[in-house]
Amino acid sequence: TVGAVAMDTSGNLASATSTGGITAKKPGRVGDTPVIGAGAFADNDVGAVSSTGHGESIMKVCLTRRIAELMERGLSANEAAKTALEFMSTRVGGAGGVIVISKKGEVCHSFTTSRMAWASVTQGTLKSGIDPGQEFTENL
Amino acid sequence: MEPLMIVHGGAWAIPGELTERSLNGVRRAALEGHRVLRSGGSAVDAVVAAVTVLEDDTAFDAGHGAVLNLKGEVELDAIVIDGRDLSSGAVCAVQDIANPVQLARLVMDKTDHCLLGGVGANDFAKEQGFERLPPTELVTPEARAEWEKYIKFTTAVGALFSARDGDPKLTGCD
Repeated sequence: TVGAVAMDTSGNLASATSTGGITAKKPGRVGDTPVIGAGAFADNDVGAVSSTGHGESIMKVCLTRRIAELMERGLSANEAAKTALEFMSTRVGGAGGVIVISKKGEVCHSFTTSRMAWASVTQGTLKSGIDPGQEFTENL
Repeated sequence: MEPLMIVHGGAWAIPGELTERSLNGVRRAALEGHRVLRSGGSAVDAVVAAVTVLEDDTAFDAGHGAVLNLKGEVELDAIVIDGRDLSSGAVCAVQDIANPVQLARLVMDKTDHCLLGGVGANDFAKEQGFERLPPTELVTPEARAEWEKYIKFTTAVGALFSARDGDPKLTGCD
């Protein structure tokens, strides 16, 4: 699965997610990716999120909408992402990852799988990583 | 305002041999999305551009790097959401097109619907002039090998188990 979240120069937010699913899935099985509030969510009044991971688990907890709701309640983007992924893990047992931009311009990623490739561009800096806590930085 | 861009290439037990390709792929996608934003493109333009880069990269499970279903076929899902008015478009189980995220955007821009699936999504792609690729075009040698590994394993043990990483705790990740 791949995804992207952006804020443009007018402050508008958007998200997109795309996937090929799971190897040897049952034909016709559809996971979280094309489901609003599961595979992606975006609202200028809150923030935007794209997810990846165990599709059925992500759908059961409406992962990206849950993160938006936690941000609405005042959590930071990072706190909301970690809280929602932990909830998914404990409540339905799935692992996954998310990227988030809040309406305030917070940019973050979080994952509970062993690895997730990510990259961001903010204020002239390209950041990226794949292992937990890893962050490569390059000034553009 | 300063444009902001972040992308991901999937959360799972990414094997070591895919590390550099994955990092290079997400970096290229983030830079492309950011280039679109800096040239005055909208947030929607940017996320579609970034995901298109990732769909065209065989390191990722989307578009050209998609995994295979039980029948050995590719089925693709994608979604786009615009935070300005919550408009959205999505496709599921669409086959033989390179960039489902671009088709999802057309569902958002040109229909009254949120999601088109299967045959309907394929027909919509045809209506919109998407190139229909040969069925093998999106099947990489890696995807075929992984599929064959799975089929052999399940035949041997008679149980469902993803060949993706061998760890049941991490199986089933899209």
